[in-house]
Amino acid sequence: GTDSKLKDEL
Amino acid sequence: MNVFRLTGDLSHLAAIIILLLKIWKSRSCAGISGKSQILFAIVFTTRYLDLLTSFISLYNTSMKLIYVGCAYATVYLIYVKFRATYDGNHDSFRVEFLIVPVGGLAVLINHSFAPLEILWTFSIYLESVAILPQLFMISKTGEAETITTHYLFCLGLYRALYLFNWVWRFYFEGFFDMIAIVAGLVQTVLYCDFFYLYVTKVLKGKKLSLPA
Repeated sequence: GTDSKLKDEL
Repeated sequence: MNVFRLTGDLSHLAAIIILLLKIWKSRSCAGISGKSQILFAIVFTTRYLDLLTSFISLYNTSMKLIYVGCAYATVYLIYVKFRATYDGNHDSFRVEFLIVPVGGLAVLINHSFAPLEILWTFSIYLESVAILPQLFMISKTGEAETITTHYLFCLGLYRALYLFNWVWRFYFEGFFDMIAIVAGLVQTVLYCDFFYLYVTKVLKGKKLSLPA
């Protein structure tokens, strides 16, 4: 999500 | 980046390429649910809007562009180029029964009430159920071509590998995202029945056909 570290995932 | 994440991405990529090549080489999209493919195009579009707002890495950007490009190419092949071979009568899953509840859930349960964040959450929820029209189609016709089952296996394996990736990230980075994890679990569970058939039938050289 926007401020989660998940943004590098696809 | 860990090994589960990388193999998950590659498995996802393999699934997408297998499907595109299958349709292109056979000049036919028989047995493929165009509705599932439209849902995947929506999933990628709503998730990768951050391509316009932030740069993460060359890997990240190129994979996103490949996924979204292939998704639209697949939809084009099914609904335009090889439309005559599209099995619309068997592709009768009502997608509004997925999109409406998933949209509502994304508005209710998200990390923050911002447009991009809600669209990201929507894409995560929608992806978890986007394969249902395809599975429904197979259950209706009672069979699937072997190449289609390879596609489904790679697509299911991808999210299962992401689950291991999240376990890894929680263990080594103390990081977890509940929305992604719950949706990823749901997504993987939906493939379990298919995984069983794939291992017991397709890997033993038999065609996937369901008992009448």
